[in-house]
Amino acid sequence: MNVFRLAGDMTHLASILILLLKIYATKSCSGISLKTQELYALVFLARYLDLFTNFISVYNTVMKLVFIGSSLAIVWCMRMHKMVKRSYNKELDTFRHYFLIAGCFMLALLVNEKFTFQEVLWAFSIYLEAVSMIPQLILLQRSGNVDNLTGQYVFLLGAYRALYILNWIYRYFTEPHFSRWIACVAGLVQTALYADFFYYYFISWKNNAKLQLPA
Amino acid sequence: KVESEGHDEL
Repeated sequence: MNVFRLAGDMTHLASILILLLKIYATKSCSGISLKTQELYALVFLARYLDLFTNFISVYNTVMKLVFIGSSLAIVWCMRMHKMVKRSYNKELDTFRHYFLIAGCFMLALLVNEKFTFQEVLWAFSIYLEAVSMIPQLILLQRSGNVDNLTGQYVFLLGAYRALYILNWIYRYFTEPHFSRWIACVAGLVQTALYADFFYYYFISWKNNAKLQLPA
Repeated sequence: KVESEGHDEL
C-alpha cells in the first residue's frame, strides 16, 4: 500500500460520504443518476466476490463491505425513500445502461486474466466501473446546473481515479512483477471520461463561480 | 501481507 493508493481510497470513500450526506441532509437526490448508482452497486457486488475466498487485509475487507453497503443503501434510498424518490430527475436520466452492462460482460468473456467465474466477473466489474459514470455525466450535462455537493461528488470520484493511476505508476517502478494491464487500461479510459468535467470544475473554481456545464 | 496474489486493489 502506497500513499497514492491510500489517498485514492480515501477520496473514493469521501465521495460516497458526500453523496450520502447530500441525500440525508437535503432528502434530495436531484442531479444524481440512479443508473450510475445501480451500475456502481453491480460493480462492487461483482468485484468483491473474493470477500469469501481471498483475505488480503482487514483494511481491504472493511472497505469492500463499506463500498457494497453504501452503494446498495444509495440505490435503496433513490428507489424506495418517499421524499428522496420525488426529487429524482427521472426524465433526464434516460441513458440505456443495460447496453453498458451487456457490452462489458461480453468484453469480460473475451478479455480476462483467467477464464474462471471469479476472474470473468472481476474483469466485468473493472470494465463496468470504467463506463458507469457516463449516465451521471450525461445527466449533469442535460441539467446544466450542478449543485455544490453533486459537483464535489463527481470531482472526488475523478480524483480517486487519477490517484489510482499515480498508484500504478508508483507500483510499476517499485514492485518487481507489477502488471495489471486490464485494470490500468480501463482505469485510463475511466479517468479520461472526467477530463471535460474537470475542465469546467477548475474554471468555476478559478472564477469562484457556480459550476455550470455547457449544454 | 500478501500483495502480489489475487486482486489487492479495491
